[in-house]
Amino acid sequence: FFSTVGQCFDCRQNSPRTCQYVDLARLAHDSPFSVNEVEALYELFKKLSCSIIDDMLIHKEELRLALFQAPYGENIFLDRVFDLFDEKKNGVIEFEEFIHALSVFHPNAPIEEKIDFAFRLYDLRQTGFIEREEVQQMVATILMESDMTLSDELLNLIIDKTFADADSDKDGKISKAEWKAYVLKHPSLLKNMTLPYLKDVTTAFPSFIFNTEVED
Amino acid sequence: KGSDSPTIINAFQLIGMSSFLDLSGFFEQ
Repeated sequence: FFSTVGQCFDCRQNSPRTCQYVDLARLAHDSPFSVNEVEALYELFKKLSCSIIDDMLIHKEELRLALFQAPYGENIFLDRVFDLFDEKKNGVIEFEEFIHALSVFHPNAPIEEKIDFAFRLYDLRQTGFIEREEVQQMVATILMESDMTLSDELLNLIIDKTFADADSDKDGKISKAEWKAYVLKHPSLLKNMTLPYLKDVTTAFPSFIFNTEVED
Repeated sequence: KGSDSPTIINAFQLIGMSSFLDLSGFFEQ
């Protein structure tokens, strides 16, 4: 263990090159990214993972800083995004986890993956359903976040209407199948699940060229 | 019918406005 960790530190100290312990070819093979794109994303990962603690791992504070330009403050969306990236549930996002999660956001990723990711994002309590209380909590969060106020009456109307459309079996919660049917009817709800930037990461992070191991 | 209409307001459209759900922040620093 110590030897591996030590080698990883050596890898960082001796050169800014891509850590040899990350299997770029496998990551590229298992994702919509080419090897050069994975290398370019490694440049982004390095930047994000050293913004507060320089340990080549993305901590929740670093994710918050990247997305909201502030390292502090609680937010249920941030918690869910972090949890979904952190596949191993060890409190940090590793490079492989970063690539896995970003793969879902690639413009060419299958829509089923985007639908599934969004469902897991909104299933705050991870019960396998999006429940009314969860939707109320998320709406309250966005209203607070954006300093918007809505009357309780209007808020309930919006949530009632949403459930009337999405909850086809009227059991008060949205199943994954209901969610799928609902977003296929309202595809703009998946807008956040696609990052056009991911089609052009080698241009966004051209410094990968100094560290590349292959020529795509 | 069947496609998004700008007149439809639903809870998930509101929720999707959260800046924490917009991962383009990664690329805009």
